[in-house]
Amino acid sequence: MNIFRFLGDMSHILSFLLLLHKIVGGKSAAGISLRTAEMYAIVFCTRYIDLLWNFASLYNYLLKLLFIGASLTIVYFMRYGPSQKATYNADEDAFPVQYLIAPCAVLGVLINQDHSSPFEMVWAFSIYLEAVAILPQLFLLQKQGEVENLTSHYVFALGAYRALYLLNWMFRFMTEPDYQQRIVWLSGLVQTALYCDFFYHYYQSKKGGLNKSVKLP
Amino acid sequence: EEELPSHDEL
Repeated sequence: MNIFRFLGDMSHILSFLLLLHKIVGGKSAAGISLRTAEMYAIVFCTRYIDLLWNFASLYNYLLKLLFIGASLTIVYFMRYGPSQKATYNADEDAFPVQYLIAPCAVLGVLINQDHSSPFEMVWAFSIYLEAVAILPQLFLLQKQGEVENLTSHYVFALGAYRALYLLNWMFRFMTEPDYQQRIVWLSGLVQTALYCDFFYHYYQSKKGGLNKSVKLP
Repeated sequence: EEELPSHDEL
């Protein structure tokens, strides 16, 4: 464990808390993409299937359970909560996700770290899907133009998590001799790059204070 | 079977 990875995980937890606070606490799903939420649920349920046979540490185990639980809770409330359903912008949340999921599945089967293992294929698929899972959310925000405060903090925390993981990989690459993982490097770079435009507008809007809402062109 | 180092991450 290094500081970048720890802060990345904390930032990831923060993003879940912000989203749960809005959706479950505030009973609103306005500006939140159900398609992104569902893809994250797929990402965590597939990647952490090794909960059933791997135990790296209690920290690792509990956080995996937390991420699966939180992502499924979000999907559940967006789909079945009456006030969440009423505030969800279904018409604008229209990103064609089949064009993300299908190529990620093919890539997962073709490019992974061990061709003989089905779990490695599933694991690689989850890494690829995570890299692009934010696209429907960014697409929805772009359509709406102005981003609610809580939503902007949520997207920022999610982007910060992957950026911190990039630093973590760099750190591990330099300190652990057998640490080689081209798959996550590339996917992590793609994922972080997708946030760059949002980061820029977030920074421009929040310069004068955290309560200013983000306007996207 | 040896675990890949990246699998201890989240």
